[in-house]
Amino acid sequence: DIHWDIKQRPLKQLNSDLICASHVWNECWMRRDDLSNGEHDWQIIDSTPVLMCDGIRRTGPCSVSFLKNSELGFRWDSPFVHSTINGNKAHWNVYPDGNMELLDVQENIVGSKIITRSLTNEFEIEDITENYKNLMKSSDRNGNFVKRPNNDVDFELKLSDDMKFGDNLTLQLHATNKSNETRTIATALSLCIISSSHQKLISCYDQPIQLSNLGAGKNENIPLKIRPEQYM
Amino acid sequence: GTNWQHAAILCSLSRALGIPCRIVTIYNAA
Repeated sequence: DIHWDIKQRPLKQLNSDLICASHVWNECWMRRDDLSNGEHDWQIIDSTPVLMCDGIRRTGPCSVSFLKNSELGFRWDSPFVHSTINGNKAHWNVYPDGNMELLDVQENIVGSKIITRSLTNEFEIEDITENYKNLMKSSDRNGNFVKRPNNDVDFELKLSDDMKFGDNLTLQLHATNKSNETRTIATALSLCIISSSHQKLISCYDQPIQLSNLGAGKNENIPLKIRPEQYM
Repeated sequence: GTNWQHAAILCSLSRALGIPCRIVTIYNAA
């Protein structure tokens, strides 16, 4: 969950969820007497448990085939492992009174590709995403998400390659309205300067929110301009 | 990185005990 304030700035104190670019764990081929199939199956074991599961730092052994069938009532850590490969990234608008509104849900962010070394050729990779995910069923599962927003306006932020620190900065926000109605677009630009050597926030500049209307099926380039004195 | 090394060590130990083991990498989109 990512939380934003009404000026579209990230609320750091609420944004503790973390998605790593990749994670490595193990599968061990074992038989589990406590599972109904009673046959050998790959079991997930994580030798780098990153979060507490059931009060201790360990993950698994968790059956891969049970995970694929969303049978999460079996030991060990099935719900946790399931979330690390099927989770969605939800963006929330947080109002001053504490109410929250769901802005956007990004699917297929987590566990987008799951691979291991091929058994037949050690120099080849084997894509085992389908061992973990029932790809046909994923749309049904996500359809249950409460109050799904209509994401019918696409945005693409275009950056010029030749921008230099100290220049007038012009960014182009390309918006495309895919709906059959006029949509009101609120653009809020926040520019933050971060020291790359100390990973420290130096300053932030927030531009006032601009409103514009975009007709049905239309697209438009919205220029976002920042003068040097506004960010230096 | 360290994460992969942990997995490699666990696989070595597992195989030494006769339990087939493989290393799995999960990629998340940015």
